[in-house]
Amino acid sequence: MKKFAIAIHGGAETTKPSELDNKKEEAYKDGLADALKAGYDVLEKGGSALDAVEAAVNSMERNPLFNAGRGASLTERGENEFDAAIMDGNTLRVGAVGAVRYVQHPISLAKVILQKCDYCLLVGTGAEEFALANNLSLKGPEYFVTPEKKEAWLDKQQNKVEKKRMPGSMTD
Amino acid sequence: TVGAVALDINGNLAAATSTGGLTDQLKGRVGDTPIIGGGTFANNEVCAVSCTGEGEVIMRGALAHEVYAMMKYAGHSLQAATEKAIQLHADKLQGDRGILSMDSSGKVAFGFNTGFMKRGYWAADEEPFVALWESE
Repeated sequence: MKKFAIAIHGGAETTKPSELDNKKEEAYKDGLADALKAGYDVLEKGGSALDAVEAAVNSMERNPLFNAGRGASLTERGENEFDAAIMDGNTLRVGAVGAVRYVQHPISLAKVILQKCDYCLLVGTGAEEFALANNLSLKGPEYFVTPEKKEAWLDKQQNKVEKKRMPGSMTD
Repeated sequence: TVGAVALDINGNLAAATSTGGLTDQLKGRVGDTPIIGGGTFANNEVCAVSCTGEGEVIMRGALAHEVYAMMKYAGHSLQAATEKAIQLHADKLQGDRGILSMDSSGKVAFGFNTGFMKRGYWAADEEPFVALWESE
């Protein structure tokens, strides 16, 4: 059998074992296993590395445990903004997107840009229009924003307010 | 951030990265993920790379391309190049870094300075591997 392989990551963070319970650890591992399988299945059928990495990343974009797609972090305005890129090592073609808000699978938009666009990187509403023109799925905030990420964002906002109220922290 | 690198039966490498950025980031801030050679890079001759961590550090260090350059021009192994990229300019560029890389033979390397990186690997005819902590 010819060699094929896939590897994935779901983010690196400074986290202590005491900050993560067994249930969440297992959920992370299940999510990683699902993403690996999605990519491996493509390769096993003779599919391309490009399609395999897209499939693996799509799986994690759907899983709210990971910081991409559904369940991603919120900006200071409490909105989602996604970045993604995909590169073909054979042709050196690349597709990338920045600050898109409504594209369900930003990595799939990046792949369409790689395949169909004269440019490498599209951002914001232009990227979203390109997604629409290529029949990619768009979703609203109710799909992307999870209670956990909303809470993390609210905590940050509360900390900012408290910091401003603290004597000695005022600047003129 | 999530990412993947792969080698197919035709010997082609690819890399992909997707992210939601940082909690409370400024509207319009774009991180390393879509910056080619910053957070994502692939070249069949050498390797495919996907990064995670603090985007500004990864962009300033051009870390994905550094893994490629250290292998191609300095002759480092995949593992050595990945580990060196994690430490590169560490005195000036401090922050969380994680790098996933794969060479043209399908070998994989994971590098991170956080103690925790969600990760996995599966090669043909091998058992899948997933891990979270550095000790795994």
